[in-house]
Amino acid sequence: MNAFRFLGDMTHLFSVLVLLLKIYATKSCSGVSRKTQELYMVVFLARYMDLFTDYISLYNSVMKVVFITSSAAIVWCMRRHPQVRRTYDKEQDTFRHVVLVAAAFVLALIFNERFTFREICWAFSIYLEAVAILPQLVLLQRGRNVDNLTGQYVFFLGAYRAFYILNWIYRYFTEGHHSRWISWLSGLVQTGLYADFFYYYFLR
Amino acid sequence: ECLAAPKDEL
Repeated sequence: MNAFRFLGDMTHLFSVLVLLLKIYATKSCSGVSRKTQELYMVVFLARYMDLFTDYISLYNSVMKVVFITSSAAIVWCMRRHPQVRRTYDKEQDTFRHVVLVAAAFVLALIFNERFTFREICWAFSIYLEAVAILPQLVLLQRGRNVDNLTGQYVFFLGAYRAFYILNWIYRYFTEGHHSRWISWLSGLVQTGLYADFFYYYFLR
Repeated sequence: ECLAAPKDEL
């Protein structure tokens, strides 16, 4: 564990907590893309299925449980919570996110480290995470009013993967040259997608 | 050698 990765995990955790706070405190999910939240839930389920088979560390297991349960809780709130679900702008959140799932799955079948169920699920989750923010970015560009908490949520989500890229650079120089090309490429695409958001976020 | 990246990250 290095500082970049720990900072990345904390920033990621913080982004989820900010979103949970927004939804819980304001009982509203206006401006939040439910499709992005559903994609993140799929990302975590596909990536953390080794939760019960491989024990890496208490930290690793606890964080996996936190990410899976928080993303499921947010999707549940946006679908089932009587007050929150009313504030979901369904007609605005129109990105065809099924296309993203299908594309990530096809990519994972072709580009993976080993053609095994575990590795294909892992690659699928990495590719899907890289593009999962798209419905949310489209929603932000449509909606005039980006409320602070939603803006902060997206900001921290973009920052977390940038920290992970620093983590991969650090590990490259300290731990030898593992083939991380899947993580590298996806991480760069993921952080790149936020570039225009960061541009407007800081200009506003 | 292209070793598979360890899956110890979140």
